[in-house]
Amino acid sequence: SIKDSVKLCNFNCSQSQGITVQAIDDSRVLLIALKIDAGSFQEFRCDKDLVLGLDLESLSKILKQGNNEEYLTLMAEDSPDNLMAVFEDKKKDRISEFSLKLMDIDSDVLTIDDMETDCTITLPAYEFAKIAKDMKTLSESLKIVVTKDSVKFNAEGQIGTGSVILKPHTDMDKPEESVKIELNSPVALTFGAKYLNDIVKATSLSSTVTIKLTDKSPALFEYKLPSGYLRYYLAPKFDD
Amino acid sequence: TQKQQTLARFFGSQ
Repeated sequence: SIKDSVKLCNFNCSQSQGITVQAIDDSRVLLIALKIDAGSFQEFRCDKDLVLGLDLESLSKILKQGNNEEYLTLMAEDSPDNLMAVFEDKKKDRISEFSLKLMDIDSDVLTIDDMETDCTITLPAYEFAKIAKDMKTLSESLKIVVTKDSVKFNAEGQIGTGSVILKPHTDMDKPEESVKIELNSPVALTFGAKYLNDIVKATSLSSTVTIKLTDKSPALFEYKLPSGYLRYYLAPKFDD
Repeated sequence: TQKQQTLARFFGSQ
C-alpha cells in the first residue's frame, strides 16, 4: 500500500509495540504511520528492540514469492544484516526461504501532537477510493467541504467541474456502509489529488476509512487494521 | 491557486 509513496522505511520492532513505521514521502507532504500490534501475529517474539531498514520494492519482490495460503515467518537476529522470510504451506511439504538485505536508513522522525479536530468523517473505504480516483481525472486538487449535513468533494479543472456529495446515514445491516460525520466546526480544505490517490492504495486493508480534518492543518486518513492501523497525514494546500 | 504546504510547517522534528 505504501511503496509508491515511500521507498525506504525503518521498521521498528519491539515486544510491547509490535511493528511500527513512520515514513515521509520525498516531497514532505505525506506522512505514513503504520502500527501492526504484536497480537496481529500468530507468534511474535522480540527479545531486543530492533530497527529493520527496508527497501519496500525489494520487500515487495520477496513477499510476492509466497502464495496467499502459505504461512510467512519473518526473522532477524540481533544487529542483523538480513531479514529472513520463510514461506510454508499448511502441510509443510513446500518451504521457500529468502533473505533480504537490510539498509541503514537515515530518516528524520516528526512529532505528531494530538490534534484538535474540526470534524471526523467515516465512510466506506471503496467509496472514498472511487471519489479520489474519479476526481483526479478532472483536477490535480480536490476540495473537501464538510458541514453537519454533508461532506462534499469538489474538483475544478480545465475541462470542467465535478462534485460528489455524501450525506450521513446509518446502515443497520452493514455498518461499514454507513457515512458518519462528527462536526465541531465546518471545514473546507484542499488536497493534492495525487496524494489522495496514493492514500487510497490502502483501500483493501479496511472496510472503512476515517478522515479527520482541521482548518489549515494536515488531514489524518486512518485505515484500521485488525490489530493496529495505517495512518496517512497529508498537508493541505492553502494561500500563505 | 493555492500553495501546497509541507508537513514540517505543522509537525516538529524529533
